[in-house]
Amino acid sequence: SGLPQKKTFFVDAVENKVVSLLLVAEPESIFAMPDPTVPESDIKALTTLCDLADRELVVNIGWAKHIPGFPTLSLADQMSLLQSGWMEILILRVVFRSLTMEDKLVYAEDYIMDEEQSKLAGLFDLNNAILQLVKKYKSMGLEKEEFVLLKAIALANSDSMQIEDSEAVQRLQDVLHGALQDYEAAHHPEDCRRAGKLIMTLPLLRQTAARAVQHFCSIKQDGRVPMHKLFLELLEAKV
Amino acid sequence: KEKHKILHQLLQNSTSPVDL
Repeated sequence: SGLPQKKTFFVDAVENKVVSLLLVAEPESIFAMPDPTVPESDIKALTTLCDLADRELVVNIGWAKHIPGFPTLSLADQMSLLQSGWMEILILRVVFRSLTMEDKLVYAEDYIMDEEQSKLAGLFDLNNAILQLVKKYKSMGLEKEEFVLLKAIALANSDSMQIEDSEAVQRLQDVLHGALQDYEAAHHPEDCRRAGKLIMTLPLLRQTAARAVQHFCSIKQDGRVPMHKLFLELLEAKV
Repeated sequence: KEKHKILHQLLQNSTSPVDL
């Protein structure tokens, strides 16, 4: 009778380590701080979002360095994963913040977009696609532990074509995937497919992120919205 | 790699993010 107990202890210990490291590494949300002196317009909304995205990216690069195993990858592979997965990470964070809302996207605590604001900013279609993800995770009751794991998995699984050491990246994916499976076995034993269901949401995240990148690339080409260097650099990495 | 200077800098900097 000692064996199952031991096994439970082992599973909990392993799962807790990765999940708790990710929970601790989770960045605080940052504020959009739209300029109150500028009248509302599509350009103002997009300028606010691009500035927010740039600052979020700085924070998320710091976060990636706390994913267990990520810093042991070569610098080139760390860069490649971030260049592929950055928009998925940004969107997943917006989605998680929006889970308590009804048809609104919480880009930041002080920047919540409803349908009308989305239309004004020319983001109606993109925001609707993001809301589809919100709906999916709402119906599943996505937990914070699952969110931090999925975000790390999205990064490790970002399918960059430039990876030097694909075995090391595979090991990182295995550690994170294993942590998700262990978490679900311990916390959702009633649904043995929950880990798989969560993984199956990732194609929609990839598709939505690709759409967002495309949209912001055309905004960049249009040249009317100022963009900071890191955001520009990562948009260019996607072209 | 030269094209991705800021990402490179941010990843290398182990303490605080570089001042952008």
